[in-house]
Amino acid sequence: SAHGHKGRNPNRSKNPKNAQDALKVAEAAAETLSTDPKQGCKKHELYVSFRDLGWQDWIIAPEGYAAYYCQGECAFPLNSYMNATNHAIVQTLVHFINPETVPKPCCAPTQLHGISVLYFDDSSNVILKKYRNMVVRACGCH
Amino acid sequence: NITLDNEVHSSFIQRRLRSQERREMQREILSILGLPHRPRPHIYTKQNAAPMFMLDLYNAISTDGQQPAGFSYYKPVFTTQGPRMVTQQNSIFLNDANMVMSFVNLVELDQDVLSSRHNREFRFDLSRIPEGEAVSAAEFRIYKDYIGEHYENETFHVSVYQVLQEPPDSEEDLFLLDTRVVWAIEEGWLVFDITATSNQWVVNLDQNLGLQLALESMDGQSVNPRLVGLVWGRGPRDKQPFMVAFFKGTEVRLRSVR
Repeated sequence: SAHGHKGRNPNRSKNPKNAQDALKVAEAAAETLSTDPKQGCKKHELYVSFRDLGWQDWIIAPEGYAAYYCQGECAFPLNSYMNATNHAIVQTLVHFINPETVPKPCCAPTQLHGISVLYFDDSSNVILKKYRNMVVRACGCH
Repeated sequence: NITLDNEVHSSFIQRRLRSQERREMQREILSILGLPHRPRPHIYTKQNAAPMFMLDLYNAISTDGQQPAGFSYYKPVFTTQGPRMVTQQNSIFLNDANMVMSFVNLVELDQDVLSSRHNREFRFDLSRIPEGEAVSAAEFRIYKDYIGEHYENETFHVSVYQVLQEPPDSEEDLFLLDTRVVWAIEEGWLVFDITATSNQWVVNLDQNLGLQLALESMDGQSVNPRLVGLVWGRGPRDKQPFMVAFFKGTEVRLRSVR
């Protein structure tokens, strides 16, 4: 429930009225979806340039890296490519019923991978270091 | 500077940054790279820590860790691959390591510092290693050039020592790390394992008194290393001796309060 009821109401699931509510939700969603072309959650280009920062006198490689970012709607029904967690699917349903109280799930990275950077230190020693979680590989609804 | 995908309206607003904001932004990126400030290497010393060798390592792991088919392996010591290459051993070290560092030889390039036993000295400053990093492997590398017919069939002993003590505090005390037999006519990198020594230096910086290299003929006569083609000092920059260390770190970095 959206209002934070702690205890479970034993009679809720047997009430036929809930089943009708769920049906109405599904129908309403189908209509809304067709009229609202907002883009679903997906990966977008975002390039971070060390060269443009004027750092090429100490960073040997790379000149920059494609970091990407995630953006888009996590709206009902969550599409297959949105890598939605079960929780996100349920949260989307609840948001659909109570938009003011429960937000839609977030569009965020679900897989990240690292990059390596080769650079000089102040003494001209050369350092090659791996940095984790720098590049978005996949986005999803959470 | 961060360029954006204009296809979709983005929540980033392009605006001119005030200099304070610019500095804050650069400090944030530097903190991700684990750097307290922006390094300012000296232009004339940039070649001294084998950047080309390190670029080979960078290229090796930048192809997602798979070893590219054409990648230049070489047999343990000698090859005709030319001045810089990565061994298969290095690739194994690389996969486990999260950081690799090559160090500038602090003994002046053209200074023929020969110890009392005509050994050649090398020193490396390991004080700049970020905290929490442990040496998983380390090598000392020196290049041997082809020297023509003069010593054609001769072989020599090349030995590398760790300097334990040195004058004026005491008598010179050396610890033999590794010895290699080399043919006079061969050419390529000589690679000596100095992992244990490097770990000791990282833990006790003041015990880092450097290395010494000795060259002897097979009958034990001390020979000037330069005569059999060992390169340092005046030789080409990409053949200068250097040290490379592979590190396995904790990778846990706490972000400071903003």
